[in-house]
Amino acid sequence: MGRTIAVANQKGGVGKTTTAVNLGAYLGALGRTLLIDVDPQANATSSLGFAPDQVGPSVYEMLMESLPLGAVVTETREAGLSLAPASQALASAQVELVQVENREFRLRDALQREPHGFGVVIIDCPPSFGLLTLNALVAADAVLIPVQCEYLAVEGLGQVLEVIEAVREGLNPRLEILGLLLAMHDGRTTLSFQVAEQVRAHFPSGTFRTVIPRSVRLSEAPSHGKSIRAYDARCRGALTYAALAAEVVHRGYGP
Amino acid sequence: MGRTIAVANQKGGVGKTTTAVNLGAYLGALGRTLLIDVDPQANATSSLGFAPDQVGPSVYEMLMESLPLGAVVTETREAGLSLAPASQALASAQVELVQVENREFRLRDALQREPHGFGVVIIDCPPSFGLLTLNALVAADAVLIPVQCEYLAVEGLGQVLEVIEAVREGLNPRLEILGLLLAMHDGRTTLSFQVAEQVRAHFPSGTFRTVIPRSVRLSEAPSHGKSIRAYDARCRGALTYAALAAEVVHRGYGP
Ligand SMILES: Nc1ncnc2c1ncn2[C@@H]1O[C@H](COP(=O)(O)OP(=O)(O)OP(=O)(O)O)[C@@H](O)[C@H]1O
Ligand SMILES: Nc1ncnc2c1ncn2[C@@H]1O[C@H](COP(=O)(O)OP(=O)(O)OP(=O)(O)O)[C@@H](O)[C@H]1O
Ligand SMILES: [Mg+2]
Ligand SMILES: [Mg+2]
Repeated sequence: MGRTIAVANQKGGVGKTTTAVNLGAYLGALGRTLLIDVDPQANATSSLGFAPDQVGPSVYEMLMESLPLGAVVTETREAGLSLAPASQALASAQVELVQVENREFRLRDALQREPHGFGVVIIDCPPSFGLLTLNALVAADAVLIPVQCEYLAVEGLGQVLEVIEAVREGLNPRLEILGLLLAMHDGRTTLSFQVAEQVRAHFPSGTFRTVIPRSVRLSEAPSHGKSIRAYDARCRGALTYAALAAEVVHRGYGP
Repeated sequence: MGRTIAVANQKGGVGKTTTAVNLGAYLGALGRTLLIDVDPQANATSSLGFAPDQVGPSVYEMLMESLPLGAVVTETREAGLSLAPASQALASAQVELVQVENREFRLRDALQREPHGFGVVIIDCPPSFGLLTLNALVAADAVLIPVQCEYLAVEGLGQVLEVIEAVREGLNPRLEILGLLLAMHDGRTTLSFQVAEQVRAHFPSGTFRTVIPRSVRLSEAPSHGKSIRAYDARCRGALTYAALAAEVVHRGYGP
């Protein structure tokens, strides 16, 4: 059984989905990879070309009705990458889960119930620390935290680390931080350099060497239902996600 | 009693806080304005120079302990703008509110319990449709929806409108859509123009004429604890928020 990485940060719009999808595509090229979309926005699902209102069984049924993982997983057009899609029903799961037994362990149990044969599992989280993200943090071995190179995104880092520490002490003692990923770095602004310096200074060994630049190609790819690897493999955005995949493998989380 | 505007969109990082703070500052210059921060990230609170971990009574106590609004509101350095700050305790309110009576009406009740004398109230929401955003939508007369000029942000618009419709039918029949605000428009990319065209075509009368450009000055201002009006009133970002304030007043929601 491979390892599981949750991509999480409660700050919105920092590149969680973009990272989960593109890292998933480059790791998929190396070995069987599963992407699980637990965000009710279902952006990872639509970024890979699936219409969230037309998917069959989804992560919702896995969490709420204990549907087995095998009944939810579907192939994508990206080599080696499979998807457990989100559906809009997930929006109600945030509240419905409150009353359910073992509410924080539903995803972990679904992944452990049967051997799934994926070398690595990546979970895309919504921008909040509700029960969906909590399920991902309990199911994960490690957390990858995208940090947008903006002032407001750094402000919230303390909260992210506090929540991870609380999960490690209570629900999932094995949870580690895979790394902080500097994202949407805009080489034209001093703000980006200041933020990058500040994050590296606070977390010297915890920050990936790879920095993802702001690149419009990355924001165009989802409208074609493709990862950047399939959309434009030679652009800067693609090369940096390939480099990130190499660093993730180096840290022992390859497929 | 003035009117209340909720700034909401479950998509993360689309400019909700930037809009709530800067619209608040320009409306404050016209008359007494209150900004309420119901996001546990407390970005609106820190954008105005307050440290979320050092604020006294906050929106949390207002929602959970029925503390009166007057005991929570504080002056800001922006002319005419007062703030009901968020604190990190709000993060637990999302779950605690589930078990509380009248859970969706707590904010509305706090605003109606005593005359507050503000000409307009603006509420900054977190990137989710949990009980905090629901409280804001029930307390509000209208919703302002920032729409980032990106593909993934448009995908989620349908969900936003569905939730607003559901709130209008159930909990708050008077709720209307004040308008969709095109934000972070990057004049260098065709994607921005495509998205703007698509949104205007779908919502001809519902989209503000003002379009907020991507401007690094806007993302610098929060690190100085200032609105764009106080930080750099002559930059493009500032002029467009001033123009937005004029449109909001024209639509009958001025202070
Ligand atoms: N490096 C980049 N360069 C340019 N655009 C980017 C980059 N990374 C992400 N984007 C775009 O920025 C927006 C936000 O990114 P994304 O949706 O991945 O963030 P998120 O953290 O998943 O958001 P949410 O909090 O809503 O889940 C998207 O429109 C995406 O296409
Ligand atoms: N027009 C703009 N030009 C450039 N940067 C902007 C603009 N508007 C917002 N930003 C920056 O983009 C980031 C996201 O904006 P903001 O935090 O206001 O979005 P939000 O919707 O409130 O996010 P969240 O979903 O986390 O609450 C912030 O770092 C902000 O400073
Ligand atoms: Mg996302
Ligand atoms: Mg915000």
